[in-house]
This record gives sequence, C-alpha cells and structure tokens, in this order.
Amino acid sequence: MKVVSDSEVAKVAVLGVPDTPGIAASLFSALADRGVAAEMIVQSVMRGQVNDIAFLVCKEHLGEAIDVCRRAVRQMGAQGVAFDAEIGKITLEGADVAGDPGIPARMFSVLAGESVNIDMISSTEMNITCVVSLIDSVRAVKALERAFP
Amino acid sequence: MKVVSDSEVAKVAVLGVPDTPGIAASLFSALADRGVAAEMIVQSVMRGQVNDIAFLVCKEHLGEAIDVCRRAVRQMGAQGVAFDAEIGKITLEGADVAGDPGIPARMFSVLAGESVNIDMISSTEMNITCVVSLIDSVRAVKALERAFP
Ligand SMILES: C[C@@H](O)[C@H](N)C(=O)O
Ligand SMILES: C[C@@H](O)[C@H](N)C(=O)O
Repeated sequence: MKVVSDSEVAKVAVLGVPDTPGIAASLFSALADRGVAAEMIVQSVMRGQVNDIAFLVCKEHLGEAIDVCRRAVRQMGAQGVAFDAEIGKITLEGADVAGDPGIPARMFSVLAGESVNIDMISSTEMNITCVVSLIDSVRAVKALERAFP
Repeated sequence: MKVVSDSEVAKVAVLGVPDTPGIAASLFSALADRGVAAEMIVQSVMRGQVNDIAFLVCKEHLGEAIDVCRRAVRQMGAQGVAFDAEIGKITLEGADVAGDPGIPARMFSVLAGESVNIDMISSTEMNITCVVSLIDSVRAVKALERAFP
C-alpha cells in the first residue's frame, strides 16, 4: 500500500441537478469541449428528484470549470455551483478495499484520531481516496503513512 | 479499455450523518466488525451540516449492512438508511479519466443515448464506475461495449 497526496487540485460541485438521463453527459461534454479533465468524479444517491455532481480538477482549470458549471446550472435549472481550492486529495493505493473491510475502517479511524474531517470519499476495489481541507492535509498524510507503512 | 459489470451488488446509503470527524470511522468500523466489505464508497459534498455516505456491498451482506447502518443512524442521530438491491455496477477499466476529458463525456453520452439514468458515479485516474438500475444494466453494458471496443 502507498499513501499518495495531491494538493494541486480543487473541488467543484454542481448542486441540485435534475436526476434524469443526459444531465451528466451534457455537463461533462461541456467540460471536455473546454479541455477540462476531471480527476475524480463523485455522485452519490439522489435526494428528492435532484442530485449533486462533484469533481476535482487541477487548480489551473478551476476558473474554466466554474464558468462551464455556471452555464450548465442556468441551462439545467440546477441550484448552483460550489467550489473549494483549499483541499488536499489523499489516496491509499493498492489497498484491497473490496476484500478487507478493515482497510476503510482503519483509514477513517486514523483521520478521526487526528481530528481531520473527511470532505469527500471515493473508493474502488483497490484504491480509496479522501478529500480533506488543505490545512489538515500534511498531518493527515503523515498519520496515514505511519498507519499503512 | 474494458467494460466490466456486476449485478451481484446492492447499494446502501446512510442519509444525513453529521459532517464531523469520526463519523465515517465509526460506521465503517461497525461494518468491519461484522465482516461486511464495501466495494465502492461514495461521499460527495455536504449540504448544511450533514452529508450522505453511500456504498455498495455484495447482495449476501445487504441484510447485515442495513442492520449495522440502522444502529449507526440511531447512535449518530442521522436521518435514515436507504437501500436498493435492483442495481447494476458498470466500470470502464483502464480509461485515462484524469488525462482525457472525452472519456467521461462519452461514457455518460452513451448511457444518455440509451435513456439510462445514472444513479451513482465514482471515478479515479484510470477507472470510472456508474451505478444504474438493474433493468437498464444489460442494455447499458452492450452500448458501452460498442462505444469502447
Ligand atoms: C444526475 C445525473 O447523473 C443523471 N442521473 C444522469 O443520468 O445524467
Ligand atoms: C461525513 C463523514 O465523512 C465525516 N465528515 C467524517 O469525517 O467522518
């Protein structure tokens, strides 16, 4: 397992999009037209008939991403755009998340022990990523490196 | 790139958890104590002072996962538990998501073209996963295999 961190990213969220086919397609096609790649895309379960779509972009693309999202919000009738450039992305690579339930439990417990709040979570079979605030990021990475040598 | 699908999973979401350090740790420690592994964990941005944590489990563990989450909801004062066993998980593996913004745009457009609604999204640098309803899953996989041969 390896702890990998990246603070050159910012998060953008389009809030309250209609949860109907074609919405994610039009948002990410508009981003692609402007050459804005999304490092991590997260959409959780819907609430009412709307949903939020959040993603990370490299800091240089933040301005363009916000611009694209603001236009999309007007076209779709969504609720708004939120963003935060003061974040750190921390990934535990090569962790058998789908096979060992102790891994996410330990990663989250290590962050809790450092009083680090977890802003976003995304995991696949072999990786688990947490987004935390930038001021917590260095402390969080050091604690995770101790716990997952 | 490879299209991989799995219909032996169910989704569980703990709704309206306090967005404070230690919450994710206590939920996933309780799941680990019962041997329930989470295949894909997704937490997006918070709304107000609360957040939702959603994850996929293999269908055999759904009952236990719901039980653990219902206890956690009472302990944390969260809003509730939602679940859905009629889902399909579809992953585009080996896709350079972080490098090529056309990939998520194309994947979502292919699903939109089939009128498939995307329930959840999770992506990392080299993978992108969509959760769709079970009735859409076979159609969605076939269309994605045509678009990403
Ligand atoms: C919210 C958004 O993902 C929508 N469900 C879609 O399919 O595009
Ligand atoms: C919502 C939950 O992830 C919380 N922010 C925590 O750190 O545990």
